Amino acid sequence: MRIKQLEIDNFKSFANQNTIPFLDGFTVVSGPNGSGKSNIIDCILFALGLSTSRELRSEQGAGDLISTHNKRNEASVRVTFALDDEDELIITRKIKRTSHGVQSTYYMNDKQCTFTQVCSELEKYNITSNSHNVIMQGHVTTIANCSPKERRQYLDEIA
Amino acid sequence: MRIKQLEIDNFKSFANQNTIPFLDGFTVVSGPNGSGKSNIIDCILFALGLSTSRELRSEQGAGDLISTHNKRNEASVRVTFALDDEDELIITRKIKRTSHGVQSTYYMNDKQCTFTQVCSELEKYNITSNSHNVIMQGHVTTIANCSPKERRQYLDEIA
Amino acid sequence: KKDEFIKTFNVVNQNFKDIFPLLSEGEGELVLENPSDPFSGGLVFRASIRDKKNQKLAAMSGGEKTLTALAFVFAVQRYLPAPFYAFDEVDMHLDGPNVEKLAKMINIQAKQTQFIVVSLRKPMIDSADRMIGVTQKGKGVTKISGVSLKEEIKQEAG
Amino acid sequence: KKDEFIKTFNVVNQNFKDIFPLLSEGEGELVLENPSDPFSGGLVFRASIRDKKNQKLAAMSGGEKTLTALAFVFAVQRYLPAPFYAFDEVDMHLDGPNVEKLAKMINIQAKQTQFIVVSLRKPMIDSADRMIGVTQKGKGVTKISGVSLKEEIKQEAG
Ligand SMILES: Nc1ncnc2c1ncn2[C@@H]1O[C@H](COP(=O)(O)OP(=O)(O)OP(=O)(O)O)[C@@H](O)[C@H]1O
Ligand SMILES: Nc1ncnc2c1ncn2[C@@H]1O[C@H](COP(=O)(O)OP(=O)(O)OP(=O)(O)O)[C@@H](O)[C@H]1O
Ligand SMILES: [Mg+2]
Ligand SMILES: [Mg+2]
Repeated sequence: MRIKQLEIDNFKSFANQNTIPFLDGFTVVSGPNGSGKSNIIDCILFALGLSTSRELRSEQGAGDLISTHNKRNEASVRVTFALDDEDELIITRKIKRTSHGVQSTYYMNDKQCTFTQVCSELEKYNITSNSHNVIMQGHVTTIANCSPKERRQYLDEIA
Repeated sequence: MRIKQLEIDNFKSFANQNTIPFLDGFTVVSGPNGSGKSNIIDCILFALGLSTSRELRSEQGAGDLISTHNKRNEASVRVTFALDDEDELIITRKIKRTSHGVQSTYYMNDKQCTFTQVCSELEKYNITSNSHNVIMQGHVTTIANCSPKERRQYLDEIA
Repeated sequence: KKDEFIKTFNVVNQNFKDIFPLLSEGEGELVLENPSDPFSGGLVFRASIRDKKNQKLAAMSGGEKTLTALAFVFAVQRYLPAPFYAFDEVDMHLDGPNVEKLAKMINIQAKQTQFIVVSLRKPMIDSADRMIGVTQKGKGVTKISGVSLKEEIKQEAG
Repeated sequence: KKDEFIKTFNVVNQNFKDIFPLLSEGEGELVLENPSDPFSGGLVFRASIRDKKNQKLAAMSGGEKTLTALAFVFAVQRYLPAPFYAFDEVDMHLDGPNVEKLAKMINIQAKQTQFIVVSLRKPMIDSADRMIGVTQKGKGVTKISGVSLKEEIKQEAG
């Protein structure tokens, strides 16, 4: 299993539609400060529901994730996974600014579903908000700095 | 005014006596990971009383600042400032492990003094624990991430 | 439950012992604070880099903590791989030679799993299979400037 | 007291406006949350880097936050310099060109005050007046490997 592509629409600094293909092996993402590298990682965390708004650097809530480059009130990220048996798993998350706040909707293989369904599906593939498979900028030493108990609890989860 | 030299004795990874001269202008300190670069900054913070033990990465208290490379139970750092009028100001701090814990003693121009005397002398030269003239590893974005109130309070101090 | 845990711990610990020397010139192992009742205690790193004796984790440097933390992540990956790894500037505390060591390690691990690594450091960029370039267009809009490097070269080489 | 504060604020703000464009291709200013009663509110940065409109500080990238924070430190330094500045890897989030900009800025500020900067980045090392090399000897003992570079060259040049 691996990420096959990201389709980003109006999320953070990605105004309009962007499609980023991903291949197997080792891909490096590079570019000047402020160009949008961490925002790509944020796309993945957002779509899979692995992070809170605060962790995605949107202090005033999910509304700050919608691009300020145009007047649109919605944003979405669609992650396509290539599964080992040629099949695909697609997780999409859309947010929309309404008069009652920001609504967030999840889709699995383009059918609306709940956040809990997304979590339990991803858990089958060892993707959880605690798995250290995503390390955000500045957090690499967190595992060394956290308490011994927290570190052991991490092993509990994978045992 | 500037730092003229550091005399480090048995502090952290500096086993035995070390003297580091400093000149005016722009000095860069470089070398491999774990070689002792941040420990030089820690020497300055320790001697001038600008940091707590925890900030100096000695979680179990000041005893961890004494070098483990030999059996000695004491360490000291002596900072010599060159003043504008050819005069000098020397601040020394010594720590000693005793049966009652770790004792810390300050000296100003080689005469024993109190921590408060050191603070009020350094304040005359705008050196305080709040002045951002020392930025520890990993803390460069702290000023951007702290609350607006904290940032304003910093200006209060220098007004 | 305890048996499961101990079994997992032993495998991950062995992985950690194998991987740690590859990342740093040192030795490391995982230690349970209370081996007879693991759930009442925590898990600590016992590591010593470049012949240093009994290093306290809290006293380690930024680079040393980075290598220790990543050795643990890789040790767990070998036991139970996630489908992908996304690292954002994990090499920021590392000196040149250690960036190279980490890049080599990622290359080995990337044979099993997908790695997406944001980096500004040349040794890391040079050792990847391919690079996704990111730039800013106009007033702050992100533009992906293409997927390049070895992939195209490999294809051209036929 | 309030008058003193406003006077200080205005000078530091002017410095910040001057310095910010030198460090980043952008504009920045300091804003009081409550200008009529400054002590009841805080101080915020209003910055926009490379033509981005109304950037929220929280949404800025690691590199952008670094440049904003350092512009503030330099703005205060110009108003009330400390006798020395000691920076530990403040360039770790910066890309190559921004490390160069910061190094140039430190060179300007170092005419007034002493700067001691720990860095692993080549553009920073290359632009210093001199370098203190630090290495590890034996089982973890720090050894200072001498003060080199431009000082000696300057002396040799006579
Ligand atoms: N909702 C939004 N609309 C438009 N732009 C946004 C939005 N949220 C964040 N940004 C912009 O995205 C940029 C940050 O991008 P990102 O953090 O991905 O940069 P980066 O490439 O990781 O940089 P660095 O190398 O400094 O870490 C900031 O300049 C920020 O202003
Ligand atoms: N009391 C002590 N006795 C002996 N060694 C110590 C003591 N305290 C800390 N150390 C050692 O000092 C080293 C850390 O040095 P320091 O943090 O200065 O490295 P650095 O050069 O800044 O590295 P980096 O580039 O990774 O930040 C560690 O390896 C640590 O084990
Ligand atoms: Mg980033
Ligand atoms: Mg350091």
